[in-house]
Amino acid sequence: AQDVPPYTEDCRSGTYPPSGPTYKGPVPWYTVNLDQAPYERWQSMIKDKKEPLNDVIQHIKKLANFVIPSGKLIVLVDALLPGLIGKLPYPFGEEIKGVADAAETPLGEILLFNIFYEVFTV
Amino acid sequence: CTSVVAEDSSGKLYHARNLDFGLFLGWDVKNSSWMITELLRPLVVNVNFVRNNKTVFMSTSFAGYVGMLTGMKPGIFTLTMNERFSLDGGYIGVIEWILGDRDGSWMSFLTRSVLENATSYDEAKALLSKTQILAPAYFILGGNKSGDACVITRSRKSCLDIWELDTKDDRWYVLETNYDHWKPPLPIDNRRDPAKKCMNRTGQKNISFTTMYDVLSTKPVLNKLTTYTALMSVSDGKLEAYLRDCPDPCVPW
Repeated sequence: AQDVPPYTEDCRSGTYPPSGPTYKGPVPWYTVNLDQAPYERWQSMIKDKKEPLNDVIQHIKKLANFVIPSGKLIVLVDALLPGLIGKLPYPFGEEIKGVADAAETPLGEILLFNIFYEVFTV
Repeated sequence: CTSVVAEDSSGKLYHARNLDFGLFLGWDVKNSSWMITELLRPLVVNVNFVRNNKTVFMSTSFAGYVGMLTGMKPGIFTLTMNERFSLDGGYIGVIEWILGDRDGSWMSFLTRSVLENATSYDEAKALLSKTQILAPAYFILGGNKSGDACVITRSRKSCLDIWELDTKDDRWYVLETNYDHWKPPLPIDNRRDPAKKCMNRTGQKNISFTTMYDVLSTKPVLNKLTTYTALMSVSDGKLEAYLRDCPDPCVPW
C-alpha cells in the first residue's frame, strides 16, 4: 500500500516557507552556555519544558509497565540507573543530574530517556 | 529518518533531515498517530551552544536529551544520525556497559562530543568511523567544500562502510534512511526511492532549502513518525527546523 497514492505522492513543490497541514509550527531557540557548570547548563530550558518532558517520561514508564506488568522494570530503573550516572563520561552525568533536578523527575528516568536510542535499537 | 547531503552546481553543500521516531511505541487510535511522536514534538528545541560568547555549534534536539542527533558546526561541518537496526543492537552494548565493559561510547554522546570538539570535517569523519559505540548507527556528515559529504555505516565495534559524495561520478547527493545503502530497503518501508526520485527530479542546479524541504515534505518521506524537519547550510551558518505533521491519508512509517 505504501507504493500507491495517497501514501506515496508525486514530488511536492511550493511547500517552503512552511505552511499548511504538514507544518506544526516553528522550533524555539535556546542558548546553552558551555562556560557554565554542566549541572546548570540546561536549567532554564528545562524549566520551560518540564511538563512535556514529564509527559514523555510517563509514557515511557507506561510502555515499560506494559512490557513487564509488575512495574518491576521501572523500580529497577529508579534503583539501578542513578548508581551508574558517575560512570558516564564528563560532562554528561552532571548535565543529566541538572536536567533531572530541574524537571523534578527521578534521575534514573531521565537517564533512561537519554539512553533510549541504545535501548530502542532492539 | 531520512537524511540527505547535497551539493549544488556551485559546490555549496546543503544538509537536511526528517527525524522520525516512535514506531511501535503506542498507537493512538483516536487521533491516528504514534503517541511518542506526538509527545516529543513539544520537546523539540534549537540550541545554540556558546563558549566565551561565541557559537561553538548549533543543534536541533529534544529538551532533556543532552546528546545530539542533528547539528552543525558553522563553517566546518554538519552532522545527522539515523537509526540502524541490527540483531547485534544497542541493548547488548548497554548490558555490556552496565556489566563494566565501558570501551564503547554512547551514540548521542559521541555526536555531541564531535560537534563540540572536532575542528574539521576530516577529524569528525575519523572520530565517527573509528570510535567504538554501544549501538549501530548511520552518521551522515557534510563538510564545507565540494565533495565533502559521506554516510558512515557503523556496527557497534567497527565501521562497515563510508559512502562518499562523488560529483565526478554524478553522485551529487548522498541520501540515507534506515537501511544499508548497498542493500534494498524493506519493501514496506521504502522511503529511499521516493526521496531519490524527488532529488533527481529537482536536479543539482536547483538545490536549495526550498527544494530540500519539498523533498522532505513528500509522502512517504514525510510520514506519521516525522517529528521535525531540519535544514542546514554550513557555509551560511544557517540552521532552520520546523515541527511536522502528516494528517491522513499518511503512511504510518
